[in-house]
Order: sequence, then C-alpha cells, then structure tokens
Amino acid sequence: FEDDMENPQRPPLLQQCCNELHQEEPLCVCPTLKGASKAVKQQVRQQGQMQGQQMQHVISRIYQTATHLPRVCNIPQVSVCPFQKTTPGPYY
Amino acid sequence: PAGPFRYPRCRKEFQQAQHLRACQQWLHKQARQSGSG
Repeated sequence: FEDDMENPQRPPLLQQCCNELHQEEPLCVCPTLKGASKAVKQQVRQQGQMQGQQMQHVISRIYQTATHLPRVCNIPQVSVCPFQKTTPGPYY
Repeated sequence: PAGPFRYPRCRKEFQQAQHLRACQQWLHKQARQSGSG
C-alpha cells in the first residue's frame, strides 16, 4: 500500500500532504481539508498583500486545489471534496 | 454546529495546530503561485 502512495513525479511537499491525508479516516478527509483551506485563507488574508479580485482568485484557487486533493492522492472512498460550486452536501 | 465539522471526531482531529501541515503548505504554495500569475 505504501508503494501505491509514493509517486516519483509528485513534488515532495504534495507527497507529504498525501501521506497526511492517508492517515485520516475517510469520513474526515474533506472536513479536515476544509479546515486546512480555511486556515490557509486566513494566512493569505493576514499577509494583506492582495486585495479585491486578486484575493478572490487566490481563495478560489485554494479551495479548487483542496477539492481535488483526495483524487490526486488516491484516497480510498473519497474522490473530490465538494467545497465549491456544487449543490450543498454534507461538508457545508 | 455550523462549519466543516459536522462529525465531532473530525473537529477534534483538526484542532491540532500542526494538523495537515504539509497540505496547508501545499495549498499556500498554490495560492502564492496563482496570486503571482
């Protein structure tokens, strides 16, 4: 199973992130990813280097990236986390 | 309660400050790249 998780083309930081997600219970992958996305959003806002549309674009990118991480990391039982532009689901 | 943690077990896990540290750094990196794009 470990071998499946190691993907030589993956950047090391992404590989570490995938390893972290594989430690999560499947039920918690999306809620904790949502929490992590919120934390990063707050960090970006606190840095105050961006305003208006650029900030919106960056925040959208954070959630878009987080949405697809379960599939990128081959997390069993979880393919995407419907954080954006989807009908409200159990993660809202 | 509102928010992403409708499953109390998940809430407990995320409250550990270093939780999903690498994922937070990866998301931050993607944000920086998109912000400078």
